[in-house]
Amino acid sequence: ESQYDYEVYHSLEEIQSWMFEMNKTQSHLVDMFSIGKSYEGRPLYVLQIGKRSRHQKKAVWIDCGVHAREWIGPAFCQWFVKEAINSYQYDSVTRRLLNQLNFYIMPVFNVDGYHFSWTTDRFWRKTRSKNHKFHCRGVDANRNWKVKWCEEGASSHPCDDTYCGPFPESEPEVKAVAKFLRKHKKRVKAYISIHAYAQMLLYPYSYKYATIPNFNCVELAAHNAVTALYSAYGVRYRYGPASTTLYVSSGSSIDWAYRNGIPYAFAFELRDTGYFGFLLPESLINPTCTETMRAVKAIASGLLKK
Amino acid sequence: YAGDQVFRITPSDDEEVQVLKNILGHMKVDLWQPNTASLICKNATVDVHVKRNDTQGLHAHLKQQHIDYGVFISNLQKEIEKQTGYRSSRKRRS
Repeated sequence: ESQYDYEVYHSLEEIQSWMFEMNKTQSHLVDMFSIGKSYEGRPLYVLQIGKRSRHQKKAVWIDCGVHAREWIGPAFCQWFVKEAINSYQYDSVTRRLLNQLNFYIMPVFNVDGYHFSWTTDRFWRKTRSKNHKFHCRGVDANRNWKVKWCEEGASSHPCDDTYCGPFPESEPEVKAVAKFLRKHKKRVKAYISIHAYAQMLLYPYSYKYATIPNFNCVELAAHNAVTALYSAYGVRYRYGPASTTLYVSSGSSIDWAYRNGIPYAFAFELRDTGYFGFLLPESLINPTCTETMRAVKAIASGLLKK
Repeated sequence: YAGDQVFRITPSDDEEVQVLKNILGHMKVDLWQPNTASLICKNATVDVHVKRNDTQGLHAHLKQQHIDYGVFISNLQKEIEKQTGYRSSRKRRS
């Protein structure tokens, strides 16, 4: 693990072999399992991070790499695991978090798309599924959840980047995550999805302008998270309901998670705001992940206090 | 992606929004933000990746319509290659 370079981007094969290595060498804190298979048959791996316990612990879900071209996402998920394990011995906050919570980390949600963006088309964002009626491939996995189906901010045309799929959960990747979260929804108290490009921390709703019932708690958690993030390098993140902070959309995984009873559902839009676009240089992996780590720890610590 | 460009456009009123939607609707472009042309609105930044063969046309259209814009990536292929340059520079340093 010490040999692994967390400050460069990695191919899917490298990330998966890193996961196996983590599972093998850090077995006191790490467990690895597959929740299903992608459209192209690749396993959908999840790491469970946390101290083993006899009783069922509450949990936090983090997924990265929903959109293939946002490479900083998988880099952050790996960073999170590395930091959690390395700081467990000396950082009391991390120790408390890992002792009392489990973190389910899915470093690459859209495995087929991520592989495709590495090998063929750097700016691919969708999955790689194919509808037999059309020649275009892929679905925007974050618009494939059963929220407000395929309305504003989504497309029902398979050639579009925001194509929402033939029906909700038509993508095996989305179906697998939804099934896992439904199964564990009593224990999963926070859902976090990592994206890029806007420097924002968003929470439901994204499909309507109404305020969520537990707005005050979620707003406070978001405020604490962006404050913690700012404390690292002075980078400001906007935060708020996705509909008013970013734009109203057909709904995404955060809306789905919230509707399914997960009270804290967030989408991070990591660096940057358009200077590098989707081509965030490797030299910025470290600061981006360092500050985001603080934000995620703030959310999880707030959860524990609750 | 050699020669492809990313334009940064900020429509300042509803008329410019409509013109921009119309221009982009007739080209095969990759919107970086917002995710879809229907979400373009006034005073909000639009970043759009345009194929090499279409860049001159877009420059001309935007100038003709007096829409404020800039090019924030002038050669996408060069930027792609720069993104993963950290590994080799770190090796050189060590």
